[in-house]
Amino acid sequence: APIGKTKLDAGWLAARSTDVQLTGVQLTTTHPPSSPPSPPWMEAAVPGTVLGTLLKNKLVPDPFYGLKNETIIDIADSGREYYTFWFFTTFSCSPSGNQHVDLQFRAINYSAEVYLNGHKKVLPEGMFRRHFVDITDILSPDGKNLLAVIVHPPDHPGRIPPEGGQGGDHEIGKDVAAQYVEGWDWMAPIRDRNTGIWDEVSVSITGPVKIIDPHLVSSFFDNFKRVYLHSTAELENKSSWLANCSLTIQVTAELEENICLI
Amino acid sequence: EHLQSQELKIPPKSRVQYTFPPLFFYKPELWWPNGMGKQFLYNVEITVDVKGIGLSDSWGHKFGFRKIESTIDTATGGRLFKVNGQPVFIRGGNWILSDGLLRLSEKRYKTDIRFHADMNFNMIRCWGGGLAERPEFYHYCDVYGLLVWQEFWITGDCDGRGAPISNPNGPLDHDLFLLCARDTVKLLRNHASLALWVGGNEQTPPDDINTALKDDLRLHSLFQCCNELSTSEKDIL
Repeated sequence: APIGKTKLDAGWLAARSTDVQLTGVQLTTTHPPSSPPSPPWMEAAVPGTVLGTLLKNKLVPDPFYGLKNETIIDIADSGREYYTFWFFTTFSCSPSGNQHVDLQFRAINYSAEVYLNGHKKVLPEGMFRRHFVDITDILSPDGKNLLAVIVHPPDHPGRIPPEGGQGGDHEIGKDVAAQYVEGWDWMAPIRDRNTGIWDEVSVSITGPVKIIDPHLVSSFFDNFKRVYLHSTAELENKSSWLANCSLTIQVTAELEENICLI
Repeated sequence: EHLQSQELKIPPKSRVQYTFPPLFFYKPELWWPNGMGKQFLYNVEITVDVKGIGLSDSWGHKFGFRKIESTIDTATGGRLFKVNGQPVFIRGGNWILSDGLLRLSEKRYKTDIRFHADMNFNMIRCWGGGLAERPEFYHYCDVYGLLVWQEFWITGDCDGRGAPISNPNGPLDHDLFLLCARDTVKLLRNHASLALWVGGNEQTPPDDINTALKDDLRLHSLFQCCNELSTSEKDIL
């Protein structure tokens, strides 16, 4: 398989967790939802929010049109379970013997459990953190993988007082999450508090050694005549043997499309 | 000068941190905010090849050479910015997020941010009650020359203000806050447009969080104003 990242941004399905009687293990082994979906499953907005998925399926009116937001039930009244959703997709991945595969979530609001081919991984709470799951050993031998994610809303979604107000009852501030969702002087409350897989999901294939979070910094001397680029990266050797590596950095300037100066 | 390879051995099942010897540039094209010059971006590519296997991983980024400094003006209490040594008259827009349902497509970011540039703005402030914005947001701020003032997630919801009174001690889990902050910094730190991290909206976070953020985000002494460097520090650079 080629080295690199593949986004999982299409073909997702979703269902309200209380409408699904199956476990994550069953969903990702013997009883995956059918495609095209039948109720309670629906096409999902990933990346996006539960409310975005409901709107995509015309199950709620557009909250930003007129005063339609008033007709959507708030999580304080519905309970957190109402906006707790399963998300499901499939993907193909067939790494070779020396390759390793990470499933990456760039952000989830607020916590989740991931099931891949019957194996469970917990994604802890926090709206602004990445999750990396090494799935090399749990990929399906036939290359077709079943992925289900149950996403839980913030722990403290709070309640909006009848008079509204800045940030509702402020409960959302107890979590590490966006706080505008309880409403502000310029904004109506967001009914699901932005619950969902709200940023990129991807599968990343590497060889034994993986590059992690490079850091680039420049320093300047002599009125910007002499400039240095400082670069640092973490490297992880996932193999069980000493890796002899050649690490290369190259800086190019694009003169025209596809013509670069090195 | 701008291509360098290093051989290294990495023990099994382990992580190492590696710093390249600095790459030298003579009079590189600089990155400027909207209205002050071009937003020149270089392609930086890092690859790792493993002997006997070949390419193992690669990483790329559009990097802009720029030096951003800011200080509080003692006369006015306002914050003054300089980019590449030149003072900037800040014309900023306040930003929460592009869409309340978080339909944050690249196309949408491009349109929104270009609109700010077309309005002759040169800064966007990401309010603490909204998001730590996404890499695509920062990419287009790099491309269109919008400096970004990024706040962490502290507002009247967690500082003891408001009615009813909010928890005065920030989010319940301070370690989680710092974990998210550190991960966010790693996600965004290489963008040319990233100008300033701010603890929260119109206030400082609880003391322990504020101290940790200030400590973690402190500029390394080697990158302080070059005039203040000793000869030995310059040699290290």
